[in-house]
Amino acid sequence: SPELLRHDEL
Amino acid sequence: MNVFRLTGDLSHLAAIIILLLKIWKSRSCAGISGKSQILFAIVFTTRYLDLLTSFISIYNTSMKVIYIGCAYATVYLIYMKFRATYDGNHDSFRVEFLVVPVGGLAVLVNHDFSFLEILWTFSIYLESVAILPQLFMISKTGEAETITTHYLFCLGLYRALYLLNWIWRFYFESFFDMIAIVAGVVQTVLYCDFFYLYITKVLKGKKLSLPA
Repeated sequence: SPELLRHDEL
Repeated sequence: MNVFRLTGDLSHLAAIIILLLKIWKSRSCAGISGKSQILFAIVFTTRYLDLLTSFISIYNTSMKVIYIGCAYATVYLIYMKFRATYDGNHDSFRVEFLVVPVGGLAVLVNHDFSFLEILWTFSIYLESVAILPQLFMISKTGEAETITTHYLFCLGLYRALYLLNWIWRFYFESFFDMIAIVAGVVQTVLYCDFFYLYITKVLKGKKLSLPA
């Protein structure tokens, strides 16, 4: 999901 | 994960460790803005609350824990252990002028009106301006120690590399996050003047000092 993709970044 | 993302993260880690070592080895936090370091501790705390809700990877979790731990260690060194060396008179930036508008913006412009998402957005916006007390302090005293400029260069380079990472992800993964990109551009632009001074002075062996 786009949310997980965002939270993958530091 | 791509090469820009990884080198960006490592540059960020290098900046954090350079600052910790500088303070620890010299037993002094002279020339360092405690206010900027408190803002970074708030940035990491509000952004990495997702540690409690979702697991992404060992890399992701360990980097987040290291960033948070180092941020609080830095604040501890400045305000507790070496507070006698803290230059509070020159660290006079009014942080409420950053935190209040950034908080308001995070409530107004976000992906989802939920507690964790608003805190995540707040951390992205706050990070983009968190270095301002440090830059203000340098402009006030007119100089910076060379090791402090290495810290600032790594910190600025990290966000510049993230911009390349976002371009990469847009082309190869069709992914982009407008909030992070706009804040990241603002953050990188704030370092441009410093990058210029770093390249023209520090890399040529001169101390960074500003004309009076």
